[in-house]
Amino acid sequence: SVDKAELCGSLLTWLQTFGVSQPCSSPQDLSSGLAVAHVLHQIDPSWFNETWLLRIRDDTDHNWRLKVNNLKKVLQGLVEYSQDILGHQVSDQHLPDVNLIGEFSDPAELGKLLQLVLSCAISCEKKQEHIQRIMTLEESVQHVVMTAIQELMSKDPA
Amino acid sequence: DPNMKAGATSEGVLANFFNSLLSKKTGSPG
Repeated sequence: SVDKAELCGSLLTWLQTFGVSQPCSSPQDLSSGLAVAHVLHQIDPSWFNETWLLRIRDDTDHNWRLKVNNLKKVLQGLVEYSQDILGHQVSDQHLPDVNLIGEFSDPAELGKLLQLVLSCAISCEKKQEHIQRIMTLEESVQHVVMTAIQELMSKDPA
Repeated sequence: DPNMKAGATSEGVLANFFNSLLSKKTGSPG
């Protein structure tokens, strides 16, 4: 299976292509869940809508408990989106430990979270746009993304 | 040039994979 810390690095590169206004160049930047929430809003603005986005606090500063609260909402949104819109269950081994992300910006757990975001992007209605954008990334990044998708496919058969 | 050949093959694998994803219907990644 793909190394989750390596996955985190490659998916950070991918996340930057969304051009959200929040910084997203390091695991620390993503530890509040805010940037990920804004990416999800771009992936499906009708599900991850403005009302949902307003529930994600933008004033977490260095308070890891507030970050974890945000991350729980992001993860819950991802799980519900997978079930209700994409029609597949997220298996336990793919669920990240949001406490480790919020408190320590853990790259391995963050990699798992971003893998779920990737799953939504390549399966949603606008998947063509997202997949074509992945295909413009550096080959080494594409390789990691491909392995991550294959892992999701092999462990989560439709 | 074997390096060029390997590069082209790798590129081809990636293109095949992502193109096959594009042709799948919307929904589960599987």
